[in-house]
Amino acid sequence: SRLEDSVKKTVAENPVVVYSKTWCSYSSEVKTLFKKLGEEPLVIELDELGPQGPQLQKVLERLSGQHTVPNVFIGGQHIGGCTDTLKLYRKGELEPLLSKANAK
Amino acid sequence: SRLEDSVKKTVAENPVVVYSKTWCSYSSEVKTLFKKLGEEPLVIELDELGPQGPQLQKVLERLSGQHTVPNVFIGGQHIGGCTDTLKLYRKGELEPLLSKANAK
Ligand SMILES: N[C@@H](CCC(=O)N[C@@H](CS)C(=O)NCC(=O)O)C(=O)O
Ligand SMILES: N[C@@H](CCC(=O)N[C@@H](CS)C(=O)NCC(=O)O)C(=O)O
Ligand code: FES
Repeated sequence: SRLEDSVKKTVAENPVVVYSKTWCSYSSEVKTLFKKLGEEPLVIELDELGPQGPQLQKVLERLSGQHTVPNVFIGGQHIGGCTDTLKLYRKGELEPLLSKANAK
Repeated sequence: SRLEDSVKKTVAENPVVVYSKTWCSYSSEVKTLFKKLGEEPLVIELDELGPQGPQLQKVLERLSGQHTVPNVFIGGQHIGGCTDTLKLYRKGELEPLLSKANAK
């Protein structure tokens, strides 16, 4: 579908993409972490897209297997949600992923 | 207002009350913490109350100064949100509050 293609394009062309909701603290935590690491992610706020928001959330579920927010992609690769991202960060595995994605 | 009185009554008559939203991870964290501490809070899911949900959220803001969820009351006292509750727990101050509230 066109929406699916647009998501694939978005995550392929941007080193870090966060599908988020503006009111969600888990989404805020992830956005804050990236900023702290000097990364400027592309943030898509699903609650600010009117009816396209829920459609996008469905497409993301089809593509990534994840229906929740935040939904994080680095270097085109699906990373997961807030907990997954923080886990990688604590294991020291997040920053190498970011460097690799930024170098592309 | 009648809704305001009902909130005051709810928090006065129940040792632990959590105003929550079913999809919210911060709300889940707080509910999980109380269960881990052997506490069975009264949980009110604001997203399951139809149009009364947003009204209740406004009343809570008037009464507690807090417009976000989760909104936690212990022994009739406004505690705060997820971060506040976790902070009290880590400082060892949450369990004494629970004992006191349960003893009433
Ligand atoms: N463990 C996941 C939890 C994800 C989750 O439950 N997200 C909630 C918001 S905090 C959600 O997407 N709920 C459904 C919705 O908002 O559509 C994570 O760390 O990201
Ligand atoms: N620091 C607060 C954050 C509270 C917060 O921002 N809650 C969000 C959901 S995670 C909220 O209520 N957003 C507005 C809404 O859902 O109406 C806490 O720990 O509870
Ligand atoms: S909506 Fe509360 S943490 Fe996501």
